[in-house]
Amino acid sequence: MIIKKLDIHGFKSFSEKTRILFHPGITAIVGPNGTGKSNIVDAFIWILGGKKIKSLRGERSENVIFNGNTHRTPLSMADVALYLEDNDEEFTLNHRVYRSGEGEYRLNGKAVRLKDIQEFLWKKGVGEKEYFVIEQGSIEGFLSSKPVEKRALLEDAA
Amino acid sequence: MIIKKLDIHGFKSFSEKTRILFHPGITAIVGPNGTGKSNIVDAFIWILGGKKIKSLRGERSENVIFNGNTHRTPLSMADVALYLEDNDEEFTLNHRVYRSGEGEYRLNGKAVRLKDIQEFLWKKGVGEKEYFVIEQGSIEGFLSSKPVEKRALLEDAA
Amino acid sequence: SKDQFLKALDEVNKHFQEVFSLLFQGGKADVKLTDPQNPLESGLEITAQPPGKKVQNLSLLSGGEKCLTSLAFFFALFRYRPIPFCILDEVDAALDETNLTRFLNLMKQIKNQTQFIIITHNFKTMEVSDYLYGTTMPEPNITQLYSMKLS
Amino acid sequence: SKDQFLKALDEVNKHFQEVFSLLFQGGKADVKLTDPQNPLESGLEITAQPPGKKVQNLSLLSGGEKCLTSLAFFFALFRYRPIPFCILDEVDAALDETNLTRFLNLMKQIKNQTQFIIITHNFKTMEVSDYLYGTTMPEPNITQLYSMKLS
Ligand SMILES: Nc1ncnc2c1ncn2[C@@H]1O[C@H](COP(=O)(O)OP(=O)(O)OP(=O)(O)O)[C@@H](O)[C@H]1O
Ligand SMILES: Nc1ncnc2c1ncn2[C@@H]1O[C@H](COP(=O)(O)OP(=O)(O)OP(=O)(O)O)[C@@H](O)[C@H]1O
Ligand SMILES: [Mg+2]
Ligand SMILES: [Mg+2]
Repeated sequence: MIIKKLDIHGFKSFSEKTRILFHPGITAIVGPNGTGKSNIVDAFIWILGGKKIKSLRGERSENVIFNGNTHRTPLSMADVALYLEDNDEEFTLNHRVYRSGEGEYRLNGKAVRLKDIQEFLWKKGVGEKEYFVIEQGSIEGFLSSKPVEKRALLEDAA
Repeated sequence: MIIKKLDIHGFKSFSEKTRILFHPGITAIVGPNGTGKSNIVDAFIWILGGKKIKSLRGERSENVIFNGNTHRTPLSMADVALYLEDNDEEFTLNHRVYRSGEGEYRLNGKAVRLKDIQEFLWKKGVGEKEYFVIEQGSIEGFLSSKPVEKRALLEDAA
Repeated sequence: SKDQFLKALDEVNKHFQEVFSLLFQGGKADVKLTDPQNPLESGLEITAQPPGKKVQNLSLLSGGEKCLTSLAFFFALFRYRPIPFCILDEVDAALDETNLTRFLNLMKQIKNQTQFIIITHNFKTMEVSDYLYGTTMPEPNITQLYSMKLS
Repeated sequence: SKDQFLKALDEVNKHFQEVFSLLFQGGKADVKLTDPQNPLESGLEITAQPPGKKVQNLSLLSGGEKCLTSLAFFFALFRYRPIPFCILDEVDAALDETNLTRFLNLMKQIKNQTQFIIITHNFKTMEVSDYLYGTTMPEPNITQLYSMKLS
């Protein structure tokens, strides 16, 4: 299974609808400090809906939705869509949240619960994001993490 | 006041007596991973004897004294000497520790208590090392440190 | 199940030793139960010994050595249970040139089975990538993304 | 004494605003008491707003922005109470080229009153230094130090 596209709109610093195409192999993302690279990682975590969502910097809706700058007004909705391909079959995951805090997940256009997203990903070999996203700063602290946390990673893989 | 020399012998990876000369201005230390750069920082912390000595990676004597490699035997003593100059006057600080755990501090050759070293440095404008050594990895966590810890830094400067 | 977990641990341990030796060009490393008497609840502990050095507390390793050891563990998990994609955010920041090259070679080895997305400031990492995106912020708080060609 | 502490806080706060503006080329920042009713025991909290961005939780800043903000605070302390020497270990690891240059300029500005010893992997940092040492480990666990000339 590979990632084909990530569409980000209204999520963190992506006030403009932004489409990111992905290909097999290695994709590098570079740029100056504070320009949105880790926000892309956050968008992945946010759409894959796993345990890591707790660590998402500011996962509350007011921090996840574009909140403007000193000249532009905030938006009222954040939307991320992830397009996957597995054995010539296409799958679309969608997560949207409104300022009110209301949110919804969609799988191939159909509204589902977070639980269904997680189950779908699990069947595709994508665990609960414990070990395929390594966030900025987290590799430094890994060795000194609690033994039970290391166990959790192995259990995810096992 | 400036640092003139640092002599390291038997401390961590400095099995050979190593003299490091320092000058006014900026001195950069570079080199591959694991070759001893942070050990030099640890030597400074160890001789300046402040609160930070608690954070010294492995501050117990068996970790601070050169413990050999797969072909060489450990040493039995670690010794660090720091030469300072203030208004044309020279000062020498010395810290030595033995495998037994016994250790001593010297100021200008005379055996003193750690307390005397700290008092001497305090009079010279060197606080309890809270804010003039920034250890590897610590700048990352600084902003999320407890408010009382930030206060401690300001108190050190005030 | 308990047997499945212990079997996984045994295999990951073997992979960990191999990947560690690749990244450090030698040395020994393992991962085991902190409490072998209690395998269902026990945590895991890692030990690592770069080549020629002595086994000691992990906290005595250097910043770069800790980073490389951690990466070895993750890649051991990938070898045991390949994953379709992997997202890494500035994991190469503490590595010197030599270690960076070894890490990048490891990534290249498995890029046909695992799609990597890596955020980096490192030029070498950019060079081994197949695709490159750049972010800028022409206006505060608003990201502009560019597709970039490797020259 | 309480008055001395509050006076120091006030001055450091002013310096923090100035240094932050230097490093970020604008923006606002301050440090104040978390509990103004209890100045003798209160901790301190920092707020930071890069230019054009909005004030928000510090945790929402990027890795490099957090690093630069922290460095601004330390340099504010140095401006309030100059120190004879300062030892920095890889504090520049998260900074992009532009921010690295601004940080290095700040260091150069005060190097006549403060002797800096900086451990780094960054080439630009090496270039601004007045003296350069290199470490190697020809034999495991044993450091060899070299004096290096800047070309
Ligand atoms: N809800 C939001 N609304 C608007 N902008 C936001 C929001 N959340 C974060 N940002 C912006 O995103 C920036 C952080 O971006 P990010 O962490 O992705 O940077 P980065 O490119 O990873 O930088 P670094 O190289 O320093 O790690 C913040 O400074 C802010 O400008
Ligand atoms: N007591 C000791 N006896 C012998 N060697 C030691 C001792 N303590 C530490 N070392 C050696 O020092 C190394 C760590 O050195 P240090 O942390 O200074 O590396 P560094 O140059 O800062 O690397 P990095 O760039 O990765 O931060 C260990 O790997 C080990 O080889
Ligand atoms: Mg980042
Ligand atoms: Mg180091």
